[in-house]
Amino acid sequence: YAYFYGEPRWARSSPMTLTYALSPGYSIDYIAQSDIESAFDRAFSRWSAVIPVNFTAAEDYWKADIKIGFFSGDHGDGEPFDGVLGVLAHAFSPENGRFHLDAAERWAVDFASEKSRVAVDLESVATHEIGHVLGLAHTPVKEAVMYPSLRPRTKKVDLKIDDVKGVQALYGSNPNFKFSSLLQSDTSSSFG
Amino acid sequence: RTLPYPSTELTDRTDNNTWRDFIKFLDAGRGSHVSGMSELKKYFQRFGYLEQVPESNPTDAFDDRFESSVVDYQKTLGLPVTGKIDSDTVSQIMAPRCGVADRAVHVTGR
Repeated sequence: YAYFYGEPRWARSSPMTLTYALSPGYSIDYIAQSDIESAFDRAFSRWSAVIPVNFTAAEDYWKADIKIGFFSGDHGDGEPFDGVLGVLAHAFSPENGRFHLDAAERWAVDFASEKSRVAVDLESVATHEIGHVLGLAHTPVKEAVMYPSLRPRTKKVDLKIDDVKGVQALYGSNPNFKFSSLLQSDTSSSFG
Repeated sequence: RTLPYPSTELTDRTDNNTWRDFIKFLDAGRGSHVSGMSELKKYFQRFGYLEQVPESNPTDAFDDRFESSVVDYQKTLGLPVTGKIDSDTVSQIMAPRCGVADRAVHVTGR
């Protein structure tokens, strides 16, 4: 695992709670909002299961610690998106909280109903970007969530030991977490 | 014939696949000179493997410095280290990815 320079992390009183919200204006319309929210809920839950940090949905987007939106092309942060595939998303290190997804991708929450061969799993990318929001940089461990690439129609949502050790070094361990709970293998492809 | 949504509209959305053209650099190595390689160098700069030289645009030449960057890329991403744009490397380069740089000076590894 790796960190951003200076190992930035969120500094809040314990127990730490971070709020998140989806932009009401910068979203996608071909997936039900409830399904999008569920994908993000699951992604945040995976991280909160291993560290003593709670994530809760905020009512007010502008007051949320973590602001999530789907943006196209040049969206004002100096890192323009590039259309279908290429860069899928990016997020900023603590305590910035900006989390941007490329609106040009064909995002999917269920590959059984989404047939595009360039469909990208929203929950997988969300889980990865939350790692950046928390302070993790990219890892060279291919199986880890924090590895930088993700093929279309592929899910990689479960944290691996590398991810867990990295984030726990920043925030400590959730007292209810046990390493034995990590799955042996948690990547899959639906291309077949 | 009526095709069910979304296969009619969505399965061909590959026209703007950003790095698809990088396939033409397959097998390039030190001494190669391939038109457009400067774009590949910009990719390496973007993700932290090749330092930008002030007031100098990348050339299309596969020089020693670029070879070093390719080796760094291959080591960092767990690929076979050949120093060339081999099939594993070009496949990884073309893969969709996160926009956060891998090896910027702003990253510390453990």
